Amino acid sequence: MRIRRLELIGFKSFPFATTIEFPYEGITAIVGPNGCGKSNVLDALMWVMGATSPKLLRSRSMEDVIFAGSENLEPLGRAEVRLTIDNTKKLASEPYREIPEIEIRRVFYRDGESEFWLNGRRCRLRDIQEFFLGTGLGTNSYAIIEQGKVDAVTLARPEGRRLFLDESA
Amino acid sequence: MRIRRLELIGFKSFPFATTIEFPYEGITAIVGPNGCGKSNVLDALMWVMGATSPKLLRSRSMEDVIFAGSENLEPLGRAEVRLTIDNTKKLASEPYREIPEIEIRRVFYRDGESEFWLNGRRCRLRDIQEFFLGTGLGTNSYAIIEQGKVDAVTLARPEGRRLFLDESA
Amino acid sequence: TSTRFKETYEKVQHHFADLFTKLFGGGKGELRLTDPTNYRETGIDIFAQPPGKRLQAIRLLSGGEKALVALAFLFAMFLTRPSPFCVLDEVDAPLDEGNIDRFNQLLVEWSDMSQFILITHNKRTMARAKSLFGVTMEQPGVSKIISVSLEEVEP
Amino acid sequence: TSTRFKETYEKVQHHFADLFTKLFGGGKGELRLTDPTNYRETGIDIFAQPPGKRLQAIRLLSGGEKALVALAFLFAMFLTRPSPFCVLDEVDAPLDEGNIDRFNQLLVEWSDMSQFILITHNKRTMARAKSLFGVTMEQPGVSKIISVSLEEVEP
Ligand SMILES: Nc1ncnc2c1ncn2[C@@H]1O[C@H](COP(=O)(O)OP(=O)(O)OP(=O)(O)O)[C@@H](O)[C@H]1O
Ligand SMILES: Nc1ncnc2c1ncn2[C@@H]1O[C@H](COP(=O)(O)OP(=O)(O)OP(=O)(O)O)[C@@H](O)[C@H]1O
Ligand SMILES: [Mg+2]
Ligand SMILES: [Mg+2]
Repeated sequence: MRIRRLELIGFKSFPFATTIEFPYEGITAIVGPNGCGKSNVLDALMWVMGATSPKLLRSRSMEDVIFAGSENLEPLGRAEVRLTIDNTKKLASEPYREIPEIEIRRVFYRDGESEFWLNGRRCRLRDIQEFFLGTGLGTNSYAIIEQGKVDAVTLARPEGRRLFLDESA
Repeated sequence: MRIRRLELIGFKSFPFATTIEFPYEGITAIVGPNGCGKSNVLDALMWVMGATSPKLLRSRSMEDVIFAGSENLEPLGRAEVRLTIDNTKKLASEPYREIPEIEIRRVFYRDGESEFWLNGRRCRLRDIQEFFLGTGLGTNSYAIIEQGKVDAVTLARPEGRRLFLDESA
Repeated sequence: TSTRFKETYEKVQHHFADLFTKLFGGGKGELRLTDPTNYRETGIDIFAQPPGKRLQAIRLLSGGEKALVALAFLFAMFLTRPSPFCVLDEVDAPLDEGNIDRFNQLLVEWSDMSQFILITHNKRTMARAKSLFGVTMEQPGVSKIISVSLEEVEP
Repeated sequence: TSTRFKETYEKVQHHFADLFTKLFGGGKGELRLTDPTNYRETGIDIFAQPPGKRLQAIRLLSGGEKALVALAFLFAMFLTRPSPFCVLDEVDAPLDEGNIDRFNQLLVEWSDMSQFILITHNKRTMARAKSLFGVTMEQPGVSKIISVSLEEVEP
């Protein structure tokens, strides 16, 4: 499984549909000045993968993920993120194992409604979370390190550190 | 008041007597690789100015300030820091107002004994702390920012932020 | 003491608004008391409007923007009552080049009224310093101070 | 499940010791269980001996050394069960040039087995990336993705 593309529409500081294509392997660097929206891209990835805690997304409530307006633009009414996964190496678990490309979509409306989609069909949040189970990308993931959180490992109590290990078991 | 010189003897990673002379004004940069002892210099300054909490000095107990040995050297039995203050502008409070140069010394022995000196005479820790009262360099100082602590202001609760203000009143 | 708090607060408020615009290169920063009727116990809220954005609570800012707001607040108090010296340990780590240059520019402007001691890994900051000290461990585990010239640390 | 924990722990322990030496360019890193008799509830202690220093608890390490230990621990788990992709947001901020180069070298070596997405302000890290994206706010408050070449970000 690899990330092929990530699309943000109305998510945080991305009011207009924005697509990022990722190379199959290797290192991709995301650069830019302070406050331009780099960490928001990481938030979008965690959100579409099933993150539920606003605090994890540096927000007070889930509504904070919807574009809140700028000097010249009005706030929007919905946020959407689409993640396209390349599964040509058949690493996804059943029933997705034989499908070469899998699209995951998550939508949130200001009235609190949510929608989740897996390959064009509506699903539940749990289906998306289960899709990533066992890949090391769950909630205590050692593979996604948010800004300022690298110290979480050294500051954690010894019992807290084993949670990371359970994820890699 | 300005820092004229700082001397470390047996303090943290400085087993041999080490002297740093500071220019009267302007910017001084301290550089070097990770773990070489830059933040230990800041700890030495806070310690000789009267810091009492080992946690503030990244230590579990005050004994951690004494050189604990290296691959080739044995641990030492005492730590000493001397701070020479330039007071040619007579900014120090009484009874030090007319004295052009003031030396503050602090010594700590592994058996727990402490010694404090102000211009060659033994004194108490409180005398050193009172020397710096009202200069903005007290415990909630806005003028000494330890590594990783710049976020303390934005993370603090609103009531916590006023403590900084009280220091500048 | 509550008139003293009020006077100090007003000075810090003024300096904060001014320093915010200088550090961010525009925009507006604002301090507000959580309970203006009780100077003895009130807290201080910080609002930030980086250039081109809406005024918002600092919680929603980026890592670098938060560090810059914190520096504006700390320096506002420094300007209200300048301390004899100021020691900053790697405060420039989260900042981008534009913000580092504005931050360093302020310190250069204030460098005749106080001593600034900066611990840094950033070459732009090193380049603005009047004097430069290196700390090394030639003998493993043993810190030693050496004098360093800028050419030695330049890329 | 306790045999599974034991097997995983032994792999992570082995990778941690190996990665510690690679990241620090020497020295020794060690994981120890707080209660080896009870796999179900035991915690994990980390001991570090940077090159030339004594073995010590990680509390006494410097800011950069702690970040490097944390990366060794996280990567030890990554090597035990490689995730399809890995996203790191400014983890290189506290590191000096020597440590950044060793960190980047590891990612380059693993770059054919996984995708690495790095958010960074550091030019040395940018130089090792295969592809580079810029995020800008040409219109204030509105993020846009642009493609960036290395020459544009080089000093
Ligand atoms: N819902 C939202 N609507 C509009 N803008 C938002 C929203 N949520 C966050 N932002 C804006 O996004 C900006 C922060 O972006 P982000 O944290 O991604 O920056 P960054 O590029 O990571 O910067 P740094 O280098 O400082 O870490 C803030 O200035 C904030 O105003
Ligand atoms: N009592 C002590 N005796 C000997 N060495 C000590 C003592 N206390 C701390 N140290 C050593 O000092 C080192 C940390 O130094 P310091 O925190 O000053 O590094 P630094 O230069 O600030 O690095 P960084 O750039 O990573 O922040 C540690 O490696 C630690 O082993
Ligand atoms: Mg960020
Ligand atoms: Mg340090």
